[in-house]
Amino acid sequence: FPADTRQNKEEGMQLIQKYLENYYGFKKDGESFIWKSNSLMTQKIKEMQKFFGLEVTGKLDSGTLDLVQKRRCGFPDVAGFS
Amino acid sequence: TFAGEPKWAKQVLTYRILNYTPDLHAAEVNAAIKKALSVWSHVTPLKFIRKDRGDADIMISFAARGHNDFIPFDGPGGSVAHAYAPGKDFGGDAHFDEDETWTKSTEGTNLFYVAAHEFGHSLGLFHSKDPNALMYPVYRKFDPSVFRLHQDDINGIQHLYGPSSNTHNDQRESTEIKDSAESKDPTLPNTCGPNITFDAVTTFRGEIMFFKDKHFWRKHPAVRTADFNLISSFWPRLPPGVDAAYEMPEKDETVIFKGNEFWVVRGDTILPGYPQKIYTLGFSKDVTKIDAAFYNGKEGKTHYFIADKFWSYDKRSQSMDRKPKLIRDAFPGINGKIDAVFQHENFFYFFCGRKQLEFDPNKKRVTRLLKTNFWFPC
Repeated sequence: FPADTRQNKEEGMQLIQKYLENYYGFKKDGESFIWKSNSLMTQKIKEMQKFFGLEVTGKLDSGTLDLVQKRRCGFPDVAGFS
Repeated sequence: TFAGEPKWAKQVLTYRILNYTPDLHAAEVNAAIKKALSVWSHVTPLKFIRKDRGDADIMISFAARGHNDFIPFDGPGGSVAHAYAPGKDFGGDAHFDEDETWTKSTEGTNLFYVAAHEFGHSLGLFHSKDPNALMYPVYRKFDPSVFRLHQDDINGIQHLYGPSSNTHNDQRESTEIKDSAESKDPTLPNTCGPNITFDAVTTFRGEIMFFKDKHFWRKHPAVRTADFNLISSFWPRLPPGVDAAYEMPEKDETVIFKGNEFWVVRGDTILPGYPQKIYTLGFSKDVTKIDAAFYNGKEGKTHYFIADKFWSYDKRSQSMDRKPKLIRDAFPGINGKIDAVFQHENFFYFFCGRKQLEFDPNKKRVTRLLKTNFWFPC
């Protein structure tokens, strides 16, 4: 990929990972993980897309990326938060 | 609702605003918070009482980044606020990210709208999936003048607390919350305006209290900002537009006058047995109101000002002057009716319309001509 696309991709991935950690109880397992095989991340993205009524693809598409950049309440969207 | 459906067991809840954002006047913050709570009190039996000191069920604060809980804020954008489910300590508290630009319009981040959402959490509501519901987690621009509570929000809150006790609030209707009375005021009094005048001024537990219509400012001489409150938020039974007020520090009592009655308060409590009629203080019956008053602790005398004359009550002899004296005779340079007066350190400050006159009782003359809003950071 041209550098800036790869960089955008990485930034997007960091954004979505932070978002899922903050609001969907996502926990990164181990220091590094391989994007494709990380089913937990995909599952969490699906959970978030379902909550917000987006198309449930499990992928970081533009609609999902757009949403994670909006201002919001700091409280999580999944139960079990104490 | 949250797991386990935590909710408040009582219907009257207290709240306290611990600090203020510099983005808005304190009065605007007070009004936004009050209006945000009324969103929920309109559709449930809940009532909210504001406290200015001590503990409260819902403690409200503004902070940036880390702020003594486990969820630091993230700078401008992103998370704008969070709140805790009902419970003790943190329970019910609402925190607002100071790195946002808080507004009362559609620009920036509208405080009323975010606060109404956060108080939903404080009362036990979780996030809604309905994009039109207040409890939807993502911030959206909206028309602040008319706010519509969605049926999904009403279903959630009434599941926890039941419907409002007043019948006209039909549950099927979405509830429109008009701007509350406070923010309906054509203009909240602005201390920095050129024409500001005060109804009464008094010291109050080390601060100075400036009364105007139904509000008052509290200002500590050493602190830059002033706290702005509704008189009714401190003393619900006190009428607006007081005439005069003075403090007797050694008794921790403040006397407040309106018409031919007066009240004695200690902190935010009106002492029992008040109001009383002012003639009980020793005035002749033709005195129907006073313009201003202050207590001179060094002399042990209280001075009551009416038109261009004044009466003095001597604490030691416990007697009131038999007849009034001319103000200008005892306070040369102070002519005519005064609006308010108080003592600060060794000087008396007389408020006459848009002027403030500093009077030195030792030199027996006016030492400074000041603007009325001299005490405010204008």
